[in-house]
Amino acid sequence: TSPLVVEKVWLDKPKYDAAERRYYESLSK
Amino acid sequence: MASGTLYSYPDNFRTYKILIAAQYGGGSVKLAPNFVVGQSNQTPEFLAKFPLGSVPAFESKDGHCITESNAIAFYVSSNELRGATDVDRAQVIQWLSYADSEILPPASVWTFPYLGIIDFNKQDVNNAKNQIRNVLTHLNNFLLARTYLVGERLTLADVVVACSLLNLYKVVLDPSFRKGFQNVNRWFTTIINQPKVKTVLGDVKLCESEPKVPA
Amino acid sequence: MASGTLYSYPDNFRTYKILIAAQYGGGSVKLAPNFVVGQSNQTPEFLAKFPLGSVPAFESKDGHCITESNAIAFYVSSNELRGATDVDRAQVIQWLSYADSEILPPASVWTFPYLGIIDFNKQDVNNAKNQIRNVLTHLNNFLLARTYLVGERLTLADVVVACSLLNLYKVVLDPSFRKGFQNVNRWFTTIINQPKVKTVLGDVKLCESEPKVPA
Repeated sequence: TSPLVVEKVWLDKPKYDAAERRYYESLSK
Repeated sequence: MASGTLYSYPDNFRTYKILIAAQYGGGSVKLAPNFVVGQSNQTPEFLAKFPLGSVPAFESKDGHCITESNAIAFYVSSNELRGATDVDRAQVIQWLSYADSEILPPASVWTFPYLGIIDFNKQDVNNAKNQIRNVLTHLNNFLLARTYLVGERLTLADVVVACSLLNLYKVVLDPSFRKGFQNVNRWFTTIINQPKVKTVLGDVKLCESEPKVPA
Repeated sequence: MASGTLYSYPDNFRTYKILIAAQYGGGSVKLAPNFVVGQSNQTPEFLAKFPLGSVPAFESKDGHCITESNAIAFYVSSNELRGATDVDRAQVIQWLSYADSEILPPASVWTFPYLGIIDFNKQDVNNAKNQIRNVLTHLNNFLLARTYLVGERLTLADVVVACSLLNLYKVVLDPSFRKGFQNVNRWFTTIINQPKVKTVLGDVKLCESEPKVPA
């Protein structure tokens, strides 16, 4: 078994990064 | 002693990490005034220094450019905050990695819906809650006989991990949830009440009741 | 010069980072023999030293315990590899953070289906490909007039970023994809052919053709 099996992959990270960026950009304006 | 300009969102745990570290480092780190994220970090001048356009971004008085909040915090820290020995420094870096890989993802998934940043998804939030429960259990056991995360004094490890838990403590960790983690609560209260930390964070209002799913 | 025992999987980019750093550090870092992940890291003896049970985990000859692969790599490195000045050290940490937050997630999403670790999802893989394209574009521009990521010599930044790109180069970055990133290819080839790096990685076989979706 590959050691990569136990790697945790945050599949939704891009979605959360984009949402966070939009949130702070709107606060910034 | 590192001084310079920090380009970042003013009220954000990543910014807090850096400003707190700078309090200890003793240098003058100022938030760039009139910095509109989404606009100011897309100008040619900004991209010339910080090609990715990401924030936080730091330019020191002598022109060095650094990105990634943990790296900036490390740079503006004092030597003591970075860790007094090779082992301490490695353990500081260990906790910085831990905060980014084990705390941040579930903390974001759990808190963002309540902050109105992302839609509420019950299964995602429940999974995140369980992961945070595991994190807090680990921290609670670790802090049973310790005041600080590395060595016997406050280091960047405490600052970064505390800032990574900040939104959790403010938004979703209601009293009944957090009463199972008394050592973490003790440690967290100690950190946020250090004078240099309080200068940046002010009074931190902890979550008082179970959070409501936003409309 | 740090010596000790590394508990980790033998053929894994996280282990490579550490073993390469140890080559430069000069200490004796040995992989624990007969270490079965999922079993050996759940024993009471292991958990007494490493409560989270996560690997890689490192125990130095003088009994210090460190987890998180970047922290272990930092610890077993030489001073030169960590960065010669405060700025260099901060920039090394910057690239370590960048590798973990910007490279690893999309690299995992793109390569894992071809390694049979997760199911193939076309949209996830396409999104990951685009993110990696952005990463490689950024690196390519950065490395236009640079040989190394920090300063004028190889540092832990190069080791960690190269190891984070390793599976990409071996599994999915076929010649037509990577021909658009000549500076990155030059840099990557330089790093993997450094004698101390080659001692750990051996000959690295690059992806030769567009990867096939596994049955």
